[in-house]
Amino acid sequence: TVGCVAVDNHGNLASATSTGGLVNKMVGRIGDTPIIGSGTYANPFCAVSATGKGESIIRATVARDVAALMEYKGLSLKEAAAYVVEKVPKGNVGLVAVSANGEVTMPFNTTGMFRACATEEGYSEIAIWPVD
Amino acid sequence: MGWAIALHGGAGDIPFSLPEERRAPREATLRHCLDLGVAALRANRPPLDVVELVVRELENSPCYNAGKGSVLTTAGTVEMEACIMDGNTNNCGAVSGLSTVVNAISLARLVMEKTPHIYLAFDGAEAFAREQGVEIMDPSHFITPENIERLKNAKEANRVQIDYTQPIKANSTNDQGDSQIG
Repeated sequence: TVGCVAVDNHGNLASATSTGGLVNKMVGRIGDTPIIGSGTYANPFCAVSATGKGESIIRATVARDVAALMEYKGLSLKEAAAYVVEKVPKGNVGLVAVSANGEVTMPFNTTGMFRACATEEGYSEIAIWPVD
Repeated sequence: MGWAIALHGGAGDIPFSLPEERRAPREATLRHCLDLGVAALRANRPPLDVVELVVRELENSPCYNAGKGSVLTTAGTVEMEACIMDGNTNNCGAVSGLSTVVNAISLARLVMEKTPHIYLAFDGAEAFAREQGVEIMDPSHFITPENIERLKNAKEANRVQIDYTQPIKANSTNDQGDSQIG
């Protein structure tokens, strides 16, 4: 799976995800990527793109839950994303997300996730495994 | 408030011992795609254009499991999926079951912008792709020798596996009865 989220300096957000699915998946299987609110979501609060085991991501409505925690509970992007990833069984999910005010987060509960980010303030990261 | 971008190329049980020859091209692709996205944001391109641009580039890289390099179904075929969403409007578009469309993400955007629907799949999505004149290729274009080998290994292990996860032997008892995860 690949994905990208972006916010411009006016707070406009967008999310995109694309995938081939799972190795050895059944013909006709639908994963989380194309299901709005599971693997991909964007609203005026944040944009989210997820990756991992689709069936787990669909059950947890991962991308929408991040946005909902921000909208309904007032959590920051980092708090909301960390909470959702923690609730999904270990080894099943990773996500990248940005908020309307330019926050970035890239949590995962798998061994690794190929990921990269940059902000206007000059922060940049390219990584695979957890960074302490 | 400022612009920001994040992208991923999949998650899973990526071994810490991933050989340099497999790690380096993937990191280079991430760097290239990040630079592309940053340049587009600096040029004041709308975020919707930026995420489509970056994902198209990731789809075109055989390093990752979308577009060229898509993983294979149990029948040895590709069935690609994509989705795009605009935060301002909540407009969205999605596609599934594509076997010939070079950039599924762009077809998803066309579903969003050119149809009254949000999701097209399989034959209908392929027909829509031809109607819209998007780039198509023979399904063999998307299949790499590496993914043929991955499918063979997954079948031998009788497993379905997420990105980069190594197959576990079929007689493993460490699956809690759930054979869906590698």
